[in-house]
Amino acid sequence: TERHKILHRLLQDSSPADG
Amino acid sequence: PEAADLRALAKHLYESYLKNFPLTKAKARAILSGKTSDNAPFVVHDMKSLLEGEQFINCRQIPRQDHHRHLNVSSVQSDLQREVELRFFHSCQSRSAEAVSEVTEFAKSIPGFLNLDLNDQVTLLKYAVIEVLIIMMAPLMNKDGTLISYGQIFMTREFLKSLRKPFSDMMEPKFEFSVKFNMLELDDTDMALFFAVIILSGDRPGLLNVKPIEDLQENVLHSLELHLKMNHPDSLHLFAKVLQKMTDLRQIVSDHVHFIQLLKESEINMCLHPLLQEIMKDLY
Repeated sequence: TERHKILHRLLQDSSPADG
Repeated sequence: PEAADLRALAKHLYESYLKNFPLTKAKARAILSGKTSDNAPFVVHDMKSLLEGEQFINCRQIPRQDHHRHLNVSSVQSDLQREVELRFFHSCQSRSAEAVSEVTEFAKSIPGFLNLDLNDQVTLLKYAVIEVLIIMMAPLMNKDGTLISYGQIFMTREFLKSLRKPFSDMMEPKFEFSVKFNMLELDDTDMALFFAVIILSGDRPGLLNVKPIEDLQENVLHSLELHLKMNHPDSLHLFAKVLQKMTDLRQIVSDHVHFIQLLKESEINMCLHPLLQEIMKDLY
């Protein structure tokens, strides 16, 4: 996952709807 | 009870699709057929109209009075033309990067996806996003052109073909695919399930734990099969035809990545969006 930092971050971010 | 579960899954994925993707097929087809109460899209068919329209690219709402504004561009000089092409390419990239986030949010809503190994979640998305983006474009296209900017602009196929190489070759394979894909007449509810099937492909290179991915995909496949039978009772072998499109898609994505590599070599001023760079690196 280190070579995919942004994708990794998008996956870990909680979506706005989830608060 | 099992069929009820499969229908509930289809409903859940459709709701997530509506929540995450701003331009549905239903809305795009209404715009393309002129059956919408909104104004007709701004048409970009040459360099002059691109210059007029480019400030609205990626705007969700075009200020209507500007539709009739005329720029005094009698002949667009070639260096200006190069600059405009590059600017247009950059705005396509920003919209694509935004769409990658939308696909990621959709993937996260697939039941069980977030319980997969995190490395596998990354791999599944890396390989699926461009495939999903290409299918998402199909409803925006007809044989003459494509909607862009959330349906605010219609760009003609001829204009895209008239751009300098390799830009001119980039969209033609997507039009060819889309015209054929649109003949299947899938609606937004079908598309939502199809996106989930694509994302949950257990044969992507480098996956660590394939079994749970295949289990999730099998469930979505059952849901898609049942849903297509109910939604298109007269369309023979539709399920098989839809799945066949996944093979064509892989070739289109691999050609697309090759185009981008050519661009990186030929365009000094080209900078690729970091998220897209990350996805395309070592993809095929």
